[in-house]
Amino acid sequence: MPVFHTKTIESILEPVAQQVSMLVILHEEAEDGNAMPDLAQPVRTVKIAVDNLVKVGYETINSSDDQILKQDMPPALRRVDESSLLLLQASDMLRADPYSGPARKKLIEGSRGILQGTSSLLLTFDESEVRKIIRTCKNVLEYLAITEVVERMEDLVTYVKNLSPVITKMMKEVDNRKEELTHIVHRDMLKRSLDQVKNLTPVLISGIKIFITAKANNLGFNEAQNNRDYVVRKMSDEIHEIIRVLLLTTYDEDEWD
Amino acid sequence: DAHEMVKNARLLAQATSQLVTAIRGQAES
Repeated sequence: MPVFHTKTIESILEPVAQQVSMLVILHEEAEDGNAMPDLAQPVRTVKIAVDNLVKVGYETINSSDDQILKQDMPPALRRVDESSLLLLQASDMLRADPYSGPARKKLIEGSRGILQGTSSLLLTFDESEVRKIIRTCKNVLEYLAITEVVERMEDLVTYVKNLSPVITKMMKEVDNRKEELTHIVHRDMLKRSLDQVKNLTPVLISGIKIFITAKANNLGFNEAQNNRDYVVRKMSDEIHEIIRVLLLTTYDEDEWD
Repeated sequence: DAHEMVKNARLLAQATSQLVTAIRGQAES
């Protein structure tokens, strides 16, 4: 069963997670193993990669206006950084004693810490990206909430001109997100709601048109209003459902295909 | 295009993988 909820996170963490699990098993089974080779070079490569990630991480924090990201990302960066120091210490200890047990423990702790820190970092970043998509969804909801003020054809032209790009943006962002998800049930839920919004958009516009005409002619006003409000409600419900599914990251094993 | 942080996280994961391979190579021998 996949553990990571996006394809990007999965492709980054899955291989190293498997490697680290194997390392832990080997360590538990054969703690007093052979002499360790000189790990200075691979440890140095990891340290350089950590330093780069930490640098880019803080740049991301500084350039973001997402308060949750600003709060959640530094601990993850510290976890990665501290873990790389454990690896450096282990490497030094092993150079003096290639059989050192505490050094082996530090290697495991360091590798595991880097995996966990990187995982937290990627999840924090991913959640922030999801919040951006949700902001776009809420923007559409705001437009839908003011549908009732559209009472003239001129208003409708402006309304459509403003609403169209926001809906297009939301559809594109949610569609891209859908493709990123590893959970097939969540993907299908997003697809269904997106299709609904797509189909209802022209229905909404024509509903508003009918409402404007009915109001002008004083004919079938209530029915036109109810119909327009129904479509607005239906679209809003679907967008709320999109937001709900976007926030899902946990897995129900029974739902897996 | 992937964000710089995602790119750098990928590079770190790869480097860590290589390190673990080096450790495991020894532990398995």
